[in-house]
Amino acid sequence: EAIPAPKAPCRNLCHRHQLFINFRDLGWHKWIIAPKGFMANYCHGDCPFSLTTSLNSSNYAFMQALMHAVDPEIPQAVCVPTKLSPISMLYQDNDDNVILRHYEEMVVDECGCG
Amino acid sequence: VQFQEYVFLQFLGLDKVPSPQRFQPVPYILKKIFQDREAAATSVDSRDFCYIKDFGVRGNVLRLLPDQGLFLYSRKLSQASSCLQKFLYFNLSAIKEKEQLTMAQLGLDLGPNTYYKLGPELELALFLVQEPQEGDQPIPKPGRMLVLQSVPRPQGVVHFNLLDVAKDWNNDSQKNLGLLLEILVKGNRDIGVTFQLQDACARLRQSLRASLLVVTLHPEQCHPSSRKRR
Repeated sequence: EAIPAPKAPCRNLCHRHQLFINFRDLGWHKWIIAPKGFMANYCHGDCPFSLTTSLNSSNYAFMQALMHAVDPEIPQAVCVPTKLSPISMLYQDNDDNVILRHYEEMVVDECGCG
Repeated sequence: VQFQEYVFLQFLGLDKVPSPQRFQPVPYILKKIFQDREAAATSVDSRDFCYIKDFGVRGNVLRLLPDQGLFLYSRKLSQASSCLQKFLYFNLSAIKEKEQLTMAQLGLDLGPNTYYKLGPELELALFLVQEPQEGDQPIPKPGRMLVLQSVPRPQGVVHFNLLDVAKDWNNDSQKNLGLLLEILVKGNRDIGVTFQLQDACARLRQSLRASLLVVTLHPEQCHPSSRKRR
């Protein structure tokens, strides 16, 4: 379920949107031992030139936003993950094996213009 | 929104939704590693998550494979002191081709630690089965001896490193003909003791659990930690 974002001063600007996938909703709780679900957060929002210096952006995004301001044909900088974290899943397969699997860079912690 | 389940399953390295008939017990070590990682994922230290410090090996997938072999009952036990013989078999087909095996640890759980029934001392002999069992053979022919180890009493868990054997099996599944475990009783065999030994061996047959814990490294999911973060 989408977790309501805190009252962001400018909701349309680039920021992290939180989304929790509950494995029970998918009927996967029967074979996934842990965790109960995982945070499928995503990045979304505008990267206007005026704010690229504050939206946790890369220098490249600043230049892209500047070029977009000069020539709108050039696309704006985009809202992308800037910090990711891993998840581990403990589950059982059809051969009665118990598996602990680790996935890098699965959860979006922070977003910025890139 | 139609959730593209099969795409997500493939991402998890699965070809279909598992529907296990019965839940296997989760060993303490897997729970511990899982909880350590859950804690580390929310902390700031960006450690190498494809290194398993509990075992000192690199890897991102740990699988506990249950033994699928059977106890063997042969009229002529190999030795008077034989307590039990068991064929051990582990199905490695879940390991995908691109995965590199970095650990294979055989675990033999002889039973709970207790303060009573402390005898007898045992000897564990583990053989590689290298020839298919013939029709009239009561037990598979023991090949190369892998382990010969004494344990003071039929209690607790003993571990053996079988990485080289598992790599052979993983490289050529035809070679995976299983293992032969023989547990012998050490020490004297006077009449009075024999009855207790039969009792101890019967208990051991009840409690013995074998499993193979394998760790693999999936290179595409474990790029070197040198990857620059923003």
